[in-house]
Amino acid sequence: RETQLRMEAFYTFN
Amino acid sequence: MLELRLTRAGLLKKVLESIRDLVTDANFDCAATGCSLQAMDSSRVAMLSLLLRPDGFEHYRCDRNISMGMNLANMARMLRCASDDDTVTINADDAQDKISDYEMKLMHITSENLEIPEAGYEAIVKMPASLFARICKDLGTIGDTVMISVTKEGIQFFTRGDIRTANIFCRKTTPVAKEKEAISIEMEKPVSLTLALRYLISFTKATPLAKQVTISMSYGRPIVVEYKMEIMDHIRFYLVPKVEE
Repeated sequence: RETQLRMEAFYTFN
Repeated sequence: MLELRLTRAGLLKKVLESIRDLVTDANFDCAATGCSLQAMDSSRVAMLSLLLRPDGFEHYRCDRNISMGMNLANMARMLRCASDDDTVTINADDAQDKISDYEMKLMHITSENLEIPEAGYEAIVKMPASLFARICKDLGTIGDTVMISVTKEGIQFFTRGDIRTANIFCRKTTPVAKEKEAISIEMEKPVSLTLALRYLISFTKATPLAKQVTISMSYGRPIVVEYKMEIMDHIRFYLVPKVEE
């Protein structure tokens, strides 16, 4: 099964 | 005071056309170092970052940092009034004499910027932007996702849909290939990522801005699709890969 992660799982907020 | 003048409105129109499918409202952060924009799509799966360098403008004056929140559809509507070779002036604060004067409401947009490290990627492919656009469009008629795999021989695009599968392989070209046809690969190790085609197709709206597209990939990290503009620096699109559970 495929799952979709979001952008903030990879980068941190400034 | 902020004053930006560009003698080719067409360039700004192309930039807007390439991002407005992905993002509705965005902050243009203007500073002495240039105008930048970072925004995520509503699902927070795709992101874009844009940099317009001061020397890309015929006139660039930015006395203090200013963040202009704009509705991109409205901005596109205004720019549609300009021909590609018309001069466009954007100013905040005191206006100057102009032949035509358009005013647009600015918006207050709360946005949080993500810190994107300039880390190295396992594979970097440069290929003709028009070829990448065609492949995404063609595969989009067959499947919803594409598996992009890079080896030292080339880049492969694979999709699966109701009507079966499609596979496109683009072989790395020799160093003497013409720029508009060249495919180059810098690779530490083979990488394979599965991505939603509808976002990639949306990224390819930036194709008129650059001859070549740079695709940077690392296992388990967002793919970066970058268009380098001749005089305006770059526009980068990020997309989170799909992962198997």
